[in-house]
Amino acid sequence: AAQNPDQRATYIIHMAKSEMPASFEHHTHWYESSLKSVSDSAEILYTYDNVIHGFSTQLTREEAESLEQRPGILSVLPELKYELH
Amino acid sequence: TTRSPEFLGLDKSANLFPTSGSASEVIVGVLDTGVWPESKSFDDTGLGPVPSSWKGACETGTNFNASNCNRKLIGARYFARGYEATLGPIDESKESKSPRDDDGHGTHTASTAAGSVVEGASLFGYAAGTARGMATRARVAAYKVCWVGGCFSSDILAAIEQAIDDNVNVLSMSLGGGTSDYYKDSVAIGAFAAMEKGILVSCSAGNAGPSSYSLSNVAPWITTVGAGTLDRDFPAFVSLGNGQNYSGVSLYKGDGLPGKLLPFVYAGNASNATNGNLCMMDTLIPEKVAGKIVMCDRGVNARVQKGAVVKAAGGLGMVLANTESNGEELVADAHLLPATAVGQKFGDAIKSYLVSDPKPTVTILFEGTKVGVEPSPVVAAFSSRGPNSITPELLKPDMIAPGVNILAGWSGAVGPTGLATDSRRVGFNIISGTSMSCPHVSGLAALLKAAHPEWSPAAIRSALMTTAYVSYKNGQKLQDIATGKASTPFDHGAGHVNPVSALNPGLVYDLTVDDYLGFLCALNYTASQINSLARRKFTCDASKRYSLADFNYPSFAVNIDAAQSSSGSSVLKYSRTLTNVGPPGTYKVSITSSTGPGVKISVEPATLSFTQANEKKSYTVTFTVSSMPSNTNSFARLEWSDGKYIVGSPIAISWN
Repeated sequence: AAQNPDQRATYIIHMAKSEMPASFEHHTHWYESSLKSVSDSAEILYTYDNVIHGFSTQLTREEAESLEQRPGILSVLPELKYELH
Repeated sequence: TTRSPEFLGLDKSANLFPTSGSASEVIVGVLDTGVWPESKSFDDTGLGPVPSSWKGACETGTNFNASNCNRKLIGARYFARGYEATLGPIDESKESKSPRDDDGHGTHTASTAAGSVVEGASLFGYAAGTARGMATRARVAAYKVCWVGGCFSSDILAAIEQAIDDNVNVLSMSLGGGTSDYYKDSVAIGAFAAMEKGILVSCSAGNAGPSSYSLSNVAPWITTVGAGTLDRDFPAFVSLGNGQNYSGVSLYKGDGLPGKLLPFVYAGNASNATNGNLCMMDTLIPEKVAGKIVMCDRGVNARVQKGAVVKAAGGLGMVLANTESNGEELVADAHLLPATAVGQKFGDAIKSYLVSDPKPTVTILFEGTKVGVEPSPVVAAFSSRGPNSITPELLKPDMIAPGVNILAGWSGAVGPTGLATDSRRVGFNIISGTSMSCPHVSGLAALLKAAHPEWSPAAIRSALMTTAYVSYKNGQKLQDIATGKASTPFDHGAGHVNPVSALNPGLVYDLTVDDYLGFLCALNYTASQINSLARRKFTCDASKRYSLADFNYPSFAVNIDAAQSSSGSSVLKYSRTLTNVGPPGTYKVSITSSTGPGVKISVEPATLSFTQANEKKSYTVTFTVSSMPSNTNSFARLEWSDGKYIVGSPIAISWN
């Protein structure tokens, strides 16, 4: 994503669940809506509620940066690759 | 595994650990490359019904379905959305899109932690014996998050998310990534949530040793495990034409070498490549190695691949020499040709023979398995070392456990070397790494959880740390194979795990979620960082003084600014709270200082008396340190003893 701005990469999106607007019944709807506000095509890979409040998705770098500005977004972290020891 | 149970004293103390009831209620979740369900280590004979607490599932996928699970392997899931989003759809001709283990690593770690008893296990006869996991009655739940292309954090988070819902009791993760801060590290983030649910999370410390600051998985809510050796070896001698013999190790099984000395050549002299000494793919000149034994150096490519390269070039055998970074550490491999690995010193001696003799000759003599090897354990050279690069005030690793030449279950989809050219199939394999020491501790934690269901993850880890040993029966200190000298708490943490003592530690250093939140405040985490990591709106109390020195960890890492202390001595105070988990007792403190001047340590009060179970008592340690050059380290040990129980803590003091 760093090299090619249109290239999509996976991001982990941390949300401040307590800031969910009252207009949403369920936080997953809020997550969907937040995602759609920066990308028409991006899909949620996983939604998390135990380990984090948030979700993972594939975004361009530009989309990731604009999502980071949205209300209720704590952080947009690039996916990391781990190795077996 | 074979040998680890005896080495850890589990065989002699089987009656001490519960074997029915609670022992078979504990569930170990393993995030890895999946499992090979046909492995005998997952036989469920004698196990009762699946625990009623279990909420997990046995997922269906390529070559895997619900019938592959049983009362030992009670859960199996796979997570590939992140992997496929980045690398594209899984090529199911190359890897199973299911919990099935095509690699072997996951079967090895899961069976090490909680494998059933299997008589007559071995790898080609090597390390023969009764293989068993640390917690033979515990149940296994596999979460496949690692694929040929790696382990992706979105999948890891999803697996931990699911493992928490499934109600595992212990999480074993023999994987690591870079050293990003805790709130950016998915393993640390997932582990925090698991800890809050009372799940002990055990992780590998990393194989980037012996360099300092090379640890992975250093969050305080994670149990970080380094690797040590067993008292077992697989000697294979290099016998030179000049009559000299040098010992090495090997797991080679197959056609022996002809019973005579053979021509011997150094790879660096049989290659046109600048790094021809490393025996990398297509670097050896067949005409120069055919019919000979080839000496290669470790480094860059896999050890077993070097053997395959020599064999492909027509070599009859290989002598593989350690370099400075691995020193005298001897990791054995099931090479595809007669081969042995020698330490750096012997490697250098053999090389000087090679250059001095105009017609050097050699043969390799294989001696099978030898036990009772001493000194053991020694810290493995590859085992990652402290200090903790993220929080130097938190001493890591926590402990070491067996991680060198460990036999355990293996996949039926791949040979013991893992090479595509290796068509052999084995039920058990011998491999090395902190990936192997981590599940040893995961299984031991499961044993402790069964014996003390009410203990928190922190209490279990405390018990394992304060009862770990730092010296051999003869009183000598544990050795570090990378230096040949005594190892330090930056190498072995609290020491080598000692499960029989951990069962009854006397006192524990407990930690609650609030203590961990206080730790984050002491790190000056922002509310947003704490919210990311701990999923809560939490504001550090501005009126409170949060200090890493008062974080109730079972070890001490004292950091001094060398420049500041040059003006004279500094006084640093650390407080701790001990919880009584044993009988009433009066504990007296003792301090042993293993190195150098520059530090005076005192403890107030010097006696702690406990009359009730779960009674808590606090003490303060005062370090009076004089100025020392920067990058000086000094070590000591603090012990509380009532004559029966010894509650030990390592102390590392660093002038930075």
